[in-house]
Amino acid sequence: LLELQGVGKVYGESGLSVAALRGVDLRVEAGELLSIMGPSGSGKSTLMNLLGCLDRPSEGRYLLEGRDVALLTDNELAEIRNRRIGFVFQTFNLLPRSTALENVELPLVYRGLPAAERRRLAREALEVVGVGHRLTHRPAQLSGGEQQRVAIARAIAGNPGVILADEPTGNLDSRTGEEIIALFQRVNRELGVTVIQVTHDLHRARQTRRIVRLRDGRVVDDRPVPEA
Amino acid sequence: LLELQGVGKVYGESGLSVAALRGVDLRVEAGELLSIMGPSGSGKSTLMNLLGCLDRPSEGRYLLEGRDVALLTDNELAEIRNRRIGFVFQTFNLLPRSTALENVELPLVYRGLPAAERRRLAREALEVVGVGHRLTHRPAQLSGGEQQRVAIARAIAGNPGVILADEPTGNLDSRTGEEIIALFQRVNRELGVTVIQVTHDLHRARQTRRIVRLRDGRVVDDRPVPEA
Ligand SMILES: Nc1ncnc2c1ncn2[C@@H]1O[C@H](COP(=O)(O)OP(=O)(O)OP(=O)(O)O)[C@@H](O)[C@H]1O
Ligand SMILES: Nc1ncnc2c1ncn2[C@@H]1O[C@H](COP(=O)(O)OP(=O)(O)OP(=O)(O)O)[C@@H](O)[C@H]1O
Ligand SMILES: [Mg+2]
Ligand SMILES: [Mg+2]
Repeated sequence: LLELQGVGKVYGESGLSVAALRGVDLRVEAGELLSIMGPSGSGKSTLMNLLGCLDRPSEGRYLLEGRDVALLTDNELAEIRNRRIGFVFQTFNLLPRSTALENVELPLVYRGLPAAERRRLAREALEVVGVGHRLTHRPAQLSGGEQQRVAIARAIAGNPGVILADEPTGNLDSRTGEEIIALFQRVNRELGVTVIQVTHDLHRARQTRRIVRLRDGRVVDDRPVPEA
Repeated sequence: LLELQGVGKVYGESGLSVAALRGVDLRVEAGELLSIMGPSGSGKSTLMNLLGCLDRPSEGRYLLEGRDVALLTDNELAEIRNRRIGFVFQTFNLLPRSTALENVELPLVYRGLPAAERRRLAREALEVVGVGHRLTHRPAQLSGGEQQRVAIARAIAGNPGVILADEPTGNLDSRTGEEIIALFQRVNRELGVTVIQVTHDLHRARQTRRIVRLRDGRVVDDRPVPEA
């Protein structure tokens, strides 16, 4: 489904030069449930941005269902980002002047769904992550963990085939974090959704089936989680 | 040093009404090292904002060194916020158009320190938290954990008497998180700095000396951490 071949990423704007990823090979099959771990600054978010077509490699190739992403048109890329992939950002990236409900509804607009249907799907997603009682709050009126869950709801509401979640439980107590990983396990098991999460929590990582480790922009380990 | 008496906080703007804290009694002596835990949405950040004089209680009293904060002048409050308390925000709150170094230097301007001294203190704080190699990066050019550490550096650079850290290790791998808690332990032990951290990580909480637990805006537990 997703394949990175010799992928590198160098950030070079405004005089800085940082090799955030180097020589990354990664193959993810449809229906996998895996975790990416590694020290702060090791390139995990950079990797997720490439997988989510939010940025392009500086070198190497990214094949999405066998097609080189560099050869896709802007329309095709937009369709992938808006309909096929649900992205949970490490810093949430919610619209500050929209309510929780509006934030979750917005990506559904791209699907051409009628307003009543969008509202229903958005409401359901917010209830599933436990913030159904905060629909009318704007981000500044939400706790950190509530904002994080709105970001998760936004990623799942449109039923994407792939969920990319960048540290989705970092601001959550362990019980709420447990509910989120259970949600990922459920959509993976019942709907075949491919789930890739970045996490710093080994406990959360072991609730997936494979752990890929980065260090200084390289993959240094990639193995299945042993059956419990 | 810090005392909350019957403190409540209701958020009531734009038609919403949320009782985020109710009937909170809390006494913190100078030199303590303690953790605040509780479910997402239970009122921890609200409590920290009150302790840091960033907001006022809706009911009850907050005594800071025996003085009712409600009776302090704006100048006195500003002096407390800028010089006596270092605050690490859950969502970092870095200035997007300033570099890491500039972000850490800014609070030191209020102390009337000369530029060379500010630069030295800021650089040292950034090195201590391990982002000395990212001084010229702006927040958008930093990883999530690097942004979090810049926020920590900003809070400690001016040697405040009290550090309030709202989930300071949520975006950090365990080894980097270990370095941060070790830093808090060190300034507490060697400089007598009072440190209050919100954390969702029981392991990090047990590296402090007392754990206060919130649930639905109330303190439901408050006890020392047993000696290891
Ligand atoms: N400005 C506001 N207006 C209305 N409600 C608010 C506002 N800020 C926070 N709240 C609500 O108050 C409650 C407590 O928020 P707070 O940020 O203190 O929680 P928290 O314990 O820090 O949670 P987390 O662990 O998720 O960061 C939450 O349910 C939140 O929705
Ligand atoms: N736009 C940018 N310009 C320059 N350097 C950048 C930029 N974005 C990220 N970096 C650097 O690239 C490296 C990798 O960043 P990335 O965000 O992928 O790390 P990460 O593994 O997600 O870290 P964390 O666990 O702290 O979130 C970091 O050292 C960071 O400073
Ligand atoms: Mg990251
Ligand atoms: Mg909070």
